[in-house]
Amino acid sequence: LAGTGGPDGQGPGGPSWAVHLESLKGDGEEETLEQQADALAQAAGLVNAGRIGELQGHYLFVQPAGHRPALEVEAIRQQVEAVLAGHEAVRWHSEQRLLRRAKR
Amino acid sequence: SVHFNDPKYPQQWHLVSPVLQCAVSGGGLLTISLFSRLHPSPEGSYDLNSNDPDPMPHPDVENGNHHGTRCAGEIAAVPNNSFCAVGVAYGSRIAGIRVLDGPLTDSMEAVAFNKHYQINDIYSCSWGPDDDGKTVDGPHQLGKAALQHGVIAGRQGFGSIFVVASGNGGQHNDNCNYDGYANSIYTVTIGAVDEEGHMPFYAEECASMLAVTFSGGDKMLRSIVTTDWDLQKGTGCTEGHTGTSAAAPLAAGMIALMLQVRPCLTWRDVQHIIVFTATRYEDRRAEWVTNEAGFSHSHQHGFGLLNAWRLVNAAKIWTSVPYLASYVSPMLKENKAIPQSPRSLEVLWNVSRMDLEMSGLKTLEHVAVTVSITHPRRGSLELKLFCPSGMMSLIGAPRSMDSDPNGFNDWTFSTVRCWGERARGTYRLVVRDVGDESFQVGILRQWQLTLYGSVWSPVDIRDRQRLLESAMSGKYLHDDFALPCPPGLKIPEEDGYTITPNTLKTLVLVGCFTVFWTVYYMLEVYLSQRNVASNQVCRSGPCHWPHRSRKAKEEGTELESVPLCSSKDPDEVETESRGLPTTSDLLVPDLLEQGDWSLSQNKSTLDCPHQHLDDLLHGKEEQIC
Repeated sequence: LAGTGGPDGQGPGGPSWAVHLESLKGDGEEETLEQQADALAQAAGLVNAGRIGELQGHYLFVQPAGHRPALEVEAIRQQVEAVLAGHEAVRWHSEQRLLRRAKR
Repeated sequence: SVHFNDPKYPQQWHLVSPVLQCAVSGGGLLTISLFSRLHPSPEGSYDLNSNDPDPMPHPDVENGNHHGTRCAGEIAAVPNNSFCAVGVAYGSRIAGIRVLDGPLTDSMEAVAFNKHYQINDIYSCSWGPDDDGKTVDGPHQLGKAALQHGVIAGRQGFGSIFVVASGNGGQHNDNCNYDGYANSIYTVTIGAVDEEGHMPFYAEECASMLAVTFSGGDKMLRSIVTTDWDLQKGTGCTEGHTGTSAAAPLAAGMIALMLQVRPCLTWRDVQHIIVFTATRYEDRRAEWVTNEAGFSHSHQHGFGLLNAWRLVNAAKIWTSVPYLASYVSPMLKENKAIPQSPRSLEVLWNVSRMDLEMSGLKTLEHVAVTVSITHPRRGSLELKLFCPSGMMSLIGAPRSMDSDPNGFNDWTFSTVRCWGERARGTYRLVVRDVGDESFQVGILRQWQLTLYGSVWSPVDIRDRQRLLESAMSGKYLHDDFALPCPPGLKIPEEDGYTITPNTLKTLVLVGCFTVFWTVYYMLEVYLSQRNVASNQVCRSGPCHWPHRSRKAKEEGTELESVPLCSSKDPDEVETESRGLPTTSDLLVPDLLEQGDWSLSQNKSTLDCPHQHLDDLLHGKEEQIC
């Protein structure tokens, strides 16, 4: 649930997905992976918010800005799941949920 | 014998250590908590909640955002500034990553654990899942990957040090083995002990707890003195920092002292040194048990109280532990019923010499058990693990508040109680149902054993114990003793340091100010030069202004020299003496650009030395001398 401020930022904008990509060219180059991520995000109707911290091949996809009714969000969710689940370069993907963490 | 002028220093009862006398203060090292008036490390900081580089806390309704500033002060509060208190590692630099003040996701956690991980050495994390006695949670996929990546690639390859608080769920019978951050092999899990040496009411028992440091206890006992925020009711200093939140930063500070004397300690070296040097102390309720390697562990206190003197002396002479070896058993399918207490289900797995030949694993560090169990009430389950030596670890403690009907699904428990013991032999997992009555029987579906350790033999462990004890006199602390320390790897980071917006604005303002003064000064110098030159011409009598032909004027080939300011209204002058340009014509900005004007003093204006150039620059026609 990251805003469009890149993977580092804020938390809930709308639904967001973390994706672990395998380089189709097998070279594992950062640039290739980045291009692959952009293309995949576009195919899923999302925006590639960038790499997640220092984890190579891990990207955060977020929804383009703008408010959507709940029904539409659910439809988008199913479409995204279908695209990510079916893509050969996707080793793993997961919709990002809020975590409950407390100060000690 | 160590004195600081900080007013609350005398009340910092937890700081007594001869280490301070040896000028070991964690200099040159960074650790992480939240930004405060210490010696900040902006390049190590970030605010994930607002997505900007400035981690300063924001005021909040519950007045809880002082938490980070309190933790930061414990580590690196500046000494001798007549303010508040002193940090354990007051020579270290502190960065902050703000992450708890807003919605948090797995991807944000992963960013936080590796944020600036070539700049930050130690991550002090005084937070975790809810300590309500019914939660089972920990780092998810990305958080786990980030912790692992941190110990592999962080701190120039020596490994980021992750210090986590074991939890405050004592009143709910919580146990830190239900917290995936606390039972991770990549983290240093720190519990709390009060000033009387007892486990505080809020502390949790845990087989994967490494050690304890001081914190507050019951009402009558003292808490930790540290810096505080000065927003809302905050005064900048507090005597009430407590909980395992307060214990973890003290450990982080002591680890910073270790890294100062030996920066090339790996993340596993740090854990080993803690195990080898933590001190056992008398507490009848603690149930200390000494394992086969001679280390005493208590579910309440870990291997005991951290001691900065012992940690630093051991670190100074520590040579790195061999590579991390591990062994993973097959997934053991059981599908056996879990009987009601006092009967129990016991399953075994024997680890043979052959099993360990590939990895070379001889002695243990962490031992982990991953289980899948179905049960109608999760809190009624009790799981104990017995190592080959017979050392028992209560890894799954019963929790009366946990009524979750989903049991465990590939949950990993872990223990450090068999540290240093031989890895070979039979491991026993004993599971029983301690619930009142259960209409539906629990089933152990499957389990898997994972051993972590090294090629050190039991003899190597004993030799190292003897070597460390010989160093406790402090004879190696003086500066001319130093073992060789490899420099570490050059590992690039995803994003380097970004200047904060405030800094950027300041720079722009200063820049504009500088440019303005530069232009102003250049003009003044240029005009005054011109003024000197025209004085020579006037000294022989009335000033003769050569009549400039229009053509020369347009070509700008002839030096223009006119009176600086006129004694009459320029417009009048304009009508009377067409040929004599007025001051305003020449000093308006567009002529300045042509650069063919000059500053000159009229013979009747000698009494106007007080004329300021800026008046001229702004073409103030009414300035009559």
